[in-house]
Amino acid sequence: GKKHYDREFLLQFQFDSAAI
Amino acid sequence: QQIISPDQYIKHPLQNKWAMWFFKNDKNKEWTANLKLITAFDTVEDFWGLYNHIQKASKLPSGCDYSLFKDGIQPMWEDEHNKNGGRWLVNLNKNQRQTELDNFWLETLLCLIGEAFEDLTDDICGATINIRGKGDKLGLWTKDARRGDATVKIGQKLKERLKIPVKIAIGFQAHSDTATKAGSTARDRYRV
Repeated sequence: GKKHYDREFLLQFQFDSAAI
Repeated sequence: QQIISPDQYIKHPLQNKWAMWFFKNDKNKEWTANLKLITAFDTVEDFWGLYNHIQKASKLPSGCDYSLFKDGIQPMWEDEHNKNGGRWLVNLNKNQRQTELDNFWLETLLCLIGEAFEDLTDDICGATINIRGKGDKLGLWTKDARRGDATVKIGQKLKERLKIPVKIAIGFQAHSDTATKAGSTARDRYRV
Protein backbone atom coordinates (compact mmCIF):
# COMPACT_ATOMS: atom_id res chain seq x y z
CA GLY A 1 0.00 0.00 0.00
CA LYS A 2 0.92 3.66 -0.33
CA LYS A 3 2.55 5.13 2.75
CA HIS A 4 1.43 8.75 2.83
CA TYR A 5 1.90 10.39 6.22
CA ASP A 6 0.60 13.85 7.09
CA ARG A 7 2.72 16.30 9.06
CA GLU A 8 0.95 15.74 12.40
CA PHE A 9 1.49 12.01 12.16
CA LEU A 10 5.19 12.46 11.40
CA LEU A 11 5.72 15.13 14.07
CA GLN A 12 4.41 12.93 16.87
CA PHE A 13 7.50 10.72 16.48
CA GLN A 14 10.06 13.52 16.68
CA PHE A 15 11.03 12.92 20.27
CA ASP A 16 10.31 9.18 20.37
CA SER A 17 13.19 8.25 18.13
CA ALA A 18 15.87 8.33 20.82
CA ALA A 19 14.21 5.39 22.54
CA ILE A 20 14.26 3.19 19.46
CA GLN B 1 6.21 -9.91 32.47
CA GLN B 2 5.73 -6.75 30.45
CA ILE B 3 3.90 -7.02 27.15
CA ILE B 4 5.19 -4.74 24.42
CA SER B 5 2.75 -3.78 21.70
CA PRO B 6 4.01 -3.98 18.08
CA ASP B 7 3.76 -0.17 17.80
CA GLN B 8 6.61 0.13 20.28
CA TYR B 9 9.17 -1.78 18.27
CA ILE B 10 8.10 -1.75 14.63
CA LYS B 11 9.35 1.36 12.90
CA HIS B 12 7.05 3.13 10.45
CA PRO B 13 8.23 2.46 6.90
CA LEU B 14 8.38 5.26 4.35
CA GLN B 15 7.17 4.92 0.78
CA ASN B 16 10.68 5.74 -0.49
CA LYS B 17 14.21 5.45 0.84
CA TRP B 18 15.84 8.90 1.17
CA ALA B 19 19.45 10.05 1.38
CA MET B 20 20.62 13.16 3.23
CA TRP B 21 23.62 14.99 1.78
CA PHE B 22 25.83 17.78 3.09
CA PHE B 23 27.79 20.21 0.94
CA LYS B 24 30.55 22.41 2.36
CA ASN B 25 32.18 24.95 0.12
CA ASP B 26 35.94 24.41 0.08
CA LYS B 27 37.44 26.20 -2.92
CA ASN B 28 40.60 24.08 -2.70
CA LYS B 29 38.64 20.96 -3.58
CA GLU B 30 36.59 19.76 -6.53
CA TRP B 31 32.86 20.45 -6.23
CA THR B 32 32.09 16.73 -5.94
CA ALA B 33 34.68 16.26 -3.19
CA ASN B 34 32.78 18.80 -1.11
CA LEU B 35 29.55 16.84 -1.38
CA LYS B 36 29.12 14.12 1.25
CA LEU B 37 26.40 11.57 1.79
CA ILE B 38 25.40 11.72 5.47
CA THR B 39 23.12 8.68 5.55
CA ALA B 40 20.06 7.06 3.98
CA PHE B 41 16.91 6.05 5.85
CA ASP B 42 13.52 4.53 5.11
CA THR B 43 11.54 4.81 8.35
CA VAL B 44 9.93 7.71 10.20
CA GLU B 45 11.94 6.93 13.32
CA ASP B 46 15.27 6.86 11.49
CA PHE B 47 14.46 10.20 9.86
CA TRP B 48 13.97 11.82 13.26
CA GLY B 49 17.06 10.11 14.66
CA LEU B 50 19.04 11.81 11.89
CA TYR B 51 17.22 15.16 11.97
CA ASN B 52 17.58 15.54 15.73
CA HIS B 53 21.27 14.64 15.53
CA ILE B 54 22.45 17.11 12.88
CA GLN B 55 22.88 20.88 12.98
CA LYS B 56 19.86 23.02 12.16
CA ALA B 57 20.14 24.56 8.69
CA SER B 58 20.14 28.09 10.15
CA LYS B 59 23.33 27.26 12.11
CA LEU B 60 25.33 26.12 9.08
CA PRO B 61 28.09 28.39 7.78
CA SER B 62 27.52 30.30 4.56
CA GLY B 63 28.27 28.21 1.47
CA CYS B 64 26.83 24.98 2.93
CA ASP B 65 23.85 22.98 1.68
CA TYR B 66 21.71 20.17 2.97
CA SER B 67 19.96 18.02 0.40
CA LEU B 68 17.44 15.23 0.75
CA PHE B 69 17.01 13.11 -2.37
CA LYS B 70 15.49 9.76 -3.15
CA ASP B 71 18.12 7.09 -2.63
CA GLY B 72 20.01 6.61 -5.89
CA ILE B 73 19.65 10.22 -7.10
CA GLN B 74 22.63 12.50 -6.58
CA PRO B 75 21.83 16.12 -5.68
CA MET B 76 23.24 17.56 -8.89
CA TRP B 77 21.91 18.59 -12.31
CA GLU B 78 24.05 16.00 -14.05
CA ASP B 79 22.29 13.04 -12.47
CA GLU B 80 20.19 11.11 -14.98
CA HIS B 81 17.07 11.67 -12.86
CA ASN B 82 17.62 15.44 -12.68
CA LYS B 83 18.97 16.41 -16.08
CA ASN B 84 15.54 17.02 -17.66
CA GLY B 85 14.15 18.44 -14.44
CA GLY B 86 14.08 21.68 -12.57
CA ARG B 87 13.30 23.22 -9.22
CA TRP B 88 10.71 25.27 -7.45
CA LEU B 89 12.75 27.99 -5.82
CA VAL B 90 11.94 29.83 -2.60
CA ASN B 91 14.27 32.77 -1.96
CA LEU B 92 14.67 33.85 1.63
CA ASN B 93 15.84 37.28 2.69
CA LYS B 94 18.49 37.70 5.39
CA ASN B 95 15.99 38.15 8.22
CA GLN B 96 14.19 34.94 7.31
CA ARG B 97 17.19 32.79 8.28
CA GLN B 98 16.24 33.29 11.91
CA THR B 99 12.47 33.25 11.51
CA GLU B 100 11.55 30.94 8.61
CA LEU B 101 14.46 28.90 7.33
CA ASP B 102 14.37 25.96 9.74
CA ASN B 103 10.57 25.72 9.54
CA PHE B 104 10.63 25.84 5.74
CA TRP B 105 13.27 23.13 5.55
CA LEU B 106 11.59 20.82 8.07
CA GLU B 107 8.23 21.31 6.37
CA THR B 108 9.80 20.43 3.02
CA LEU B 109 11.41 17.31 4.50
CA LEU B 110 8.04 16.24 5.94
CA CYS B 111 6.43 16.77 2.51
CA LEU B 112 9.05 14.53 0.93
CA ILE B 113 9.15 11.65 3.40
CA GLY B 114 5.39 11.76 4.01
CA GLU B 115 4.66 11.79 0.25
CA ALA B 116 2.60 14.98 0.39
CA PHE B 117 2.64 15.12 -3.42
CA GLU B 118 0.64 11.88 -3.44
CA ASP B 119 0.19 10.53 -6.97
CA LEU B 120 2.88 12.91 -8.26
CA THR B 121 5.56 11.25 -6.12
CA ASP B 122 7.32 9.92 -9.22
CA ASP B 123 7.90 13.53 -10.33
CA ILE B 124 9.79 14.33 -7.14
CA CYS B 125 13.59 13.95 -6.94
CA GLY B 126 14.44 15.79 -3.72
CA ALA B 127 15.10 19.15 -2.14
CA THR B 128 18.04 21.36 -1.27
CA ILE B 129 18.59 24.20 1.15
CA ASN B 130 21.47 26.57 0.26
CA ILE B 131 22.91 28.75 3.03
CA ARG B 132 24.35 31.85 1.42
CA GLY B 133 25.40 35.29 2.65
CA LYS B 134 23.41 37.03 -0.04
CA GLY B 135 20.23 35.12 0.79
CA ASP B 136 19.33 31.50 1.49
CA LYS B 137 17.45 29.38 -1.05
CA LEU B 138 15.14 26.41 -0.80
CA GLY B 139 14.71 24.28 -3.91
CA LEU B 140 12.29 21.44 -4.54
CA TRP B 141 13.61 19.37 -7.44
CA THR B 142 11.43 17.53 -9.93
CA LYS B 143 12.45 15.16 -12.70
CA ASP B 144 10.82 16.60 -15.82
CA ALA B 145 10.43 20.34 -16.41
CA ARG B 146 8.14 19.68 -19.39
CA ARG B 147 5.41 18.17 -17.21
CA GLY B 148 3.50 21.41 -16.73
CA ASP B 149 0.36 20.29 -14.89
CA ALA B 150 2.23 18.06 -12.48
CA THR B 151 4.88 20.72 -11.85
CA VAL B 152 2.30 23.41 -11.13
CA LYS B 153 0.40 21.13 -8.73
CA ILE B 154 3.64 20.36 -6.90
CA GLY B 155 4.42 24.08 -6.63
CA GLN B 156 0.96 24.85 -5.31
CA LYS B 157 1.27 22.12 -2.68
CA LEU B 158 4.70 23.35 -1.60
CA LYS B 159 3.47 26.93 -1.32
CA GLU B 160 0.45 25.82 0.70
CA ARG B 161 2.51 23.67 3.07
CA LEU B 162 5.08 26.43 3.62
CA LYS B 163 2.22 28.90 4.20
CA ILE B 164 3.69 31.33 1.69
CA PRO B 165 1.18 34.18 1.23
CA VAL B 166 -0.90 33.95 -1.95
CA LYS B 167 0.38 37.32 -3.18
CA ILE B 168 4.02 36.14 -3.11
CA ALA B 169 4.82 34.15 -6.25
CA ILE B 170 7.42 31.40 -6.41
CA GLY B 171 9.05 30.37 -9.68
CA PHE B 172 10.17 27.12 -11.29
CA GLN B 173 13.30 26.97 -13.41
CA ALA B 174 14.52 24.12 -15.61
CA HIS B 175 18.05 23.00 -14.67
CA SER B 176 18.99 23.18 -18.37
CA ASP B 177 18.08 26.88 -18.38
CA THR B 178 19.94 27.55 -15.12
CA ALA B 179 23.05 25.67 -16.31
CA THR B 180 23.36 27.66 -19.54
CA LYS B 181 22.50 31.03 -18.03
CA ALA B 182 25.78 32.23 -16.48
CA GLY B 183 25.55 35.23 -14.18
CA SER B 184 21.90 36.17 -14.05
CA THR B 185 19.06 33.88 -13.06
CA ALA B 186 17.19 31.72 -15.55
CA ARG B 187 13.66 32.60 -16.60
CA ASP B 188 10.79 30.94 -14.76
CA ARG B 189 9.05 28.18 -16.70
CA TYR B 190 6.13 28.28 -14.25
CA ARG B 191 4.96 30.48 -11.39
CA VAL B 192 2.43 29.88 -8.64
